[in-house]
Amino acid sequence: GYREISNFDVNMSDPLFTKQWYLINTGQADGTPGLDLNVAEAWTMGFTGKGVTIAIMDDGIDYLHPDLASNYNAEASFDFSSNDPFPYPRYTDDWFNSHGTRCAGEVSAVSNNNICGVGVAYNSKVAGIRMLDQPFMTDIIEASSISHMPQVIDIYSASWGPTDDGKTVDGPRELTLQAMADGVNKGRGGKGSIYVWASGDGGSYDDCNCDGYASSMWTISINSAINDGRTALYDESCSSTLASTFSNGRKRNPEAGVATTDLYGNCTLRHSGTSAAAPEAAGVFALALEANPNLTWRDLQHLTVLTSKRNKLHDEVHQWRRNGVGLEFNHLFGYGVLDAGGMVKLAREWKTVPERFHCVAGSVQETQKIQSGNKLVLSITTDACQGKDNFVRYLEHVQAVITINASRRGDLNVNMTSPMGTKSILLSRRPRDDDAKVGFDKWPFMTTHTWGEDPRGTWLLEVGFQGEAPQSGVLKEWTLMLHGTQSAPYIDQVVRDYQSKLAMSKKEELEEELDEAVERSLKSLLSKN
Amino acid sequence: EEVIFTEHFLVQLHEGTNEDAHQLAREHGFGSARKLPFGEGLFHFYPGEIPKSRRKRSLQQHRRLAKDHRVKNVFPQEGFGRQKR
Repeated sequence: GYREISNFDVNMSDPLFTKQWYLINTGQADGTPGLDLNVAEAWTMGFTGKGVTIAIMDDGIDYLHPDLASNYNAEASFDFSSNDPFPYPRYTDDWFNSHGTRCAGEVSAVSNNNICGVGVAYNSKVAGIRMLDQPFMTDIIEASSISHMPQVIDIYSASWGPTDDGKTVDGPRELTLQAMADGVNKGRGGKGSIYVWASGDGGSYDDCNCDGYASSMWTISINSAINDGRTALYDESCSSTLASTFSNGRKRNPEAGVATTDLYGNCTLRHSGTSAAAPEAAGVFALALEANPNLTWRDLQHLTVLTSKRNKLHDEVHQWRRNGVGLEFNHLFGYGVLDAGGMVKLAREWKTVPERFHCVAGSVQETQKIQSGNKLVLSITTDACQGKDNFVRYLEHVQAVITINASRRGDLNVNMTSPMGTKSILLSRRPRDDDAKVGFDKWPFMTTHTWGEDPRGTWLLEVGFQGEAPQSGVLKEWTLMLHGTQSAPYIDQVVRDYQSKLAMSKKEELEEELDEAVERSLKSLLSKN
Repeated sequence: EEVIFTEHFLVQLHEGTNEDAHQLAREHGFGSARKLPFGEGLFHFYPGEIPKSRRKRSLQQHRRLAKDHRVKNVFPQEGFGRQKR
């Protein structure tokens, strides 16, 4: 993924621009040159977020900040914590109310005004939705926020969620789910609202599949990588993460954080962590939406899978693997780090993917015992609803709805393997989770790792315990739900780069379509004879 | 986990505009009401002052609202924790 920086003519006068290694990484702050979001290529092509509004759902925005004010979309903003149209950050008990302002700068900080740095989409509009700062959250405040002006707001960015303490299992409640479903179906004139989620900061003790927002099919869950390609300390294992951004510096270098706007007109070099992952990604998606405003919420997920890069991302624990159609993924980074240049190039000529179908592939409802040292292996053999209207041939998301109780929930491990041999870790060990009562009740674990695969065949679910003490448990339900298209999603796309994932996927699709056509012809001939 | 009761209610009206909902909310001691952009006749009734968490359910307010002939359904809102990342 290395490119010569000098190939791009990017001149920014803002004082912190050279510190923004995640935009253009020349090796600042002990980083590795080239490990950035490749925004320069997108900017050089003329895409800077014009006409796109991104809402930061957080603790408000300092909309008087001179680096944000001219990009602030007041009409699309609201304060659901205080019930007024002015989402200016207020005093909070923990004195930490700069979270949303920092996120806003990463998306939309104005360029070339000699203040702080620049946003990924520096000509986009940013809206503030203040909703985190009451003493508690309610379903109705979340639902109101996530459904606020869905015809004006294109992208909603969230860097919050259930507590990442390694023992919480929680997600959106009924009204918020209804709001999200409404958003993806009706938002943006029917093209669907884009929800971008920071995948969590619980580290190796946590699993973002236990966060129902990040693991939702309707959110694009983004992980964080550091400036030399390693995993961030707080990265969570997660099969529902789609991609990563560079949003944290691990080394003890004061300039290795993310440079952005701060409260009361200030700038900061220290914003880091998973919270920067969502707004950075939202900025990249804004560039893609400017390149092609017709993109649907699913188009953006396909573009993310096809253009995210392994680059030099390195994970010592989970190796990079290829799924059944050759797409490379990692259990922390998803399909790799976002590549803004690659995404806008592909977005410009992108043809909307075919209609999506949903198939309940099968269900195991009989109670199954699980014991330490004796892994439970279940299988579901499916035709993926072939012959019916809802046949799914090319996978997007796969959900495993599981009801399970255990003497220690945190010791549970759940893996699922697709018919094409792709293994997803649906649940990794969470040593701090000592729940023995609640378990998982119809919890929709999700994987993106089987993207593009043919779901027909036998799926395996392996459930076991990992830990020092012996444990026991009961699995009461495993329902396998497939979501994807009937026709090949990439067959009509224009291939410009023959080394790209699109080229590889399209070739695969063509070969499979040809094989199936030959098979059908042979069957037809044989039946005639 | 301990349940947190709040002074926020999801209220479904038989019919009514934003103004009607606001009026109804004021009559029942709320700050105001806001229509949800999805669902039919759904309104968020919220308190007038800084919201507080409560240990006890606001039964009286709930009952009075539920008995009002303009109201179809009332759902009191539980509070829960969400963390900045």
